[in-house]
Amino acid sequence: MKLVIAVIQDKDRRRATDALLEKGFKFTNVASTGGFLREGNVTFFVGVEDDQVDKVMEVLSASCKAREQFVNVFPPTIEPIGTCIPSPVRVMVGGATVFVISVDKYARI
Amino acid sequence: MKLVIAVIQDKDRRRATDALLEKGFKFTNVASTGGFLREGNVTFFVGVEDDQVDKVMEVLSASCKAREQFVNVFPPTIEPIGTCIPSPVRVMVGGATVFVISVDKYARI
Amino acid sequence: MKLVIAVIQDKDRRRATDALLEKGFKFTNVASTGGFLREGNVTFFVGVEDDQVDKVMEVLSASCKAREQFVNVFPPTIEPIGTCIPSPVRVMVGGATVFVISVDKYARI
Ligand SMILES: Nc1ncnc2c1ncn2[C@@H]1O[C@@H]2COP(=O)(O)O[C@H]3[C@@H](O)[C@H](n4cnc5c(N)ncnc54)O[C@@H]3COP(=O)(O)O[C@H]2[C@H]1O
Ligand SMILES: Nc1ncnc2c1ncn2[C@@H]1O[C@@H]2COP(=O)(O)O[C@H]3[C@@H](O)[C@H](n4cnc5c(N)ncnc54)O[C@@H]3COP(=O)(O)O[C@H]2[C@H]1O
Ligand SMILES: Nc1ncnc2c1ncn2[C@@H]1O[C@@H]2COP(=O)(O)O[C@H]3[C@@H](O)[C@H](n4cnc5c(N)ncnc54)O[C@@H]3COP(=O)(O)O[C@H]2[C@H]1O
Repeated sequence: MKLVIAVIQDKDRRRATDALLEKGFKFTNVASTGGFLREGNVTFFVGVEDDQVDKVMEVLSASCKAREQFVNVFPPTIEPIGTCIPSPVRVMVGGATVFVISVDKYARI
Repeated sequence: MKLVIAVIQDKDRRRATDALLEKGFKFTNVASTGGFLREGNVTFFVGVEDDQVDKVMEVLSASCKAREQFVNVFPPTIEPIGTCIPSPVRVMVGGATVFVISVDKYARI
Repeated sequence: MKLVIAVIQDKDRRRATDALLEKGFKFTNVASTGGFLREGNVTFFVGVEDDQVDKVMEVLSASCKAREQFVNVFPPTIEPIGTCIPSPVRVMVGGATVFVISVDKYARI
């Protein structure tokens, strides 16, 4: 048994949910926040048999897309209030960041 | 050291919390959502010594109960608005869905 | 690859976030609740290469501090309403409670 922990963009939550359900996967969602952009995203916990891990990865790959996002970065120098101009930095936010963890014991109590 | 990750129905949160505390377990709760029913539930993270895992499972088993729940499922055919009749599907929601994970390193910093 | 799961006090969230970002770590935050104090805290999920685990622990150790907190504990005997006097119990809440988990597979989809 494996636990697939996948951090996904909020925009893809609906499509990823529908795709996982359609393929018969069971999962739990947790609202989360990205450390860098500090924006809401969602973390899926999908417990699956070992031989189903690749299938989950395919479903996530098909339903989640990478997007470009701009972040305003302010210069570190100290300027008079109102004079520092932020420079937009482009970041590529991936479709899904996935960690597959081994499960020692799985039980439905 | 193991990390017991248990998804529990919201109705059992209070009783499971009291039962775990009474037995001296330490844990952290995270509000979560079931992928299928899309309803709020709660995910407990309980870090315990290896020989305490069975004890945690017993506590959860005693404090969380399986319940029947009905979900309205709409037919996939396209009907004029207002004419499709949903058929209620019965699902059994377990007391707790538990994943026991091995912890390589545990530290209280 | 390891997944460092760290439960941190809310007061230290800002400093821990800045410290992790400054050191180039990527992470995801989840709002959580302590089982005992039933207060909000925050759980960080930091996926890192094996040789970076100690670095993450150092960053958390430097940015999160242990604090004393008082909890009112009511006596178990049944008293007339309004007459039972709670006795404050002192608990030491650690800077960070950390679980390091092995990751079988890591992917950025
Ligand atoms: N320290 C850093 N240096 C340079 N660029 C950085 C960076 N931290 C983040 N970024 C960039 O910003 C994007 C959004 O990161 P965020 O932390 O908000 O949101 C992240 C975070 O919530 C999660 N994530 C990514 N890597 C993780 C890891 N190693 N551990 C835990 N969560 C991770 O997945 C989301 C998307 O990450 P993704 O890598 O696709 O996309 C990242 C990446 O392109
Ligand atoms: N392998 C797994 N990985 C991660 N989390 C898991 C999991 N299995 C269960 N869970 C979590 O536990 C909750 C209860 O699941 P249970 O299987 O008892 O009860 C389920 C089950 O009876 C049924 N169900 C869920 N997904 C299904 C599916 N793909 N096919 C058939 N029945 C499903 O609906 C009930 C409620 O499901 P819901 O998703 O709302 O809520 C689930 C989900 O949050
Ligand atoms: N083994 C574990 N598994 C999962 N999460 C864990 C954990 N150990 C600690 N945590 C998380 O870290 C927070 C701080 O724990 P700490 O042990 O430093 O500080 C604790 C400790 O000094 C005390 N405490 C908690 N549970 C106790 C218990 N069963 N018996 C005695 N003291 C307890 O109250 C403080 C606050 O606890 P709280 O539960 O509100 O909040 C906890 C909980 O959210």
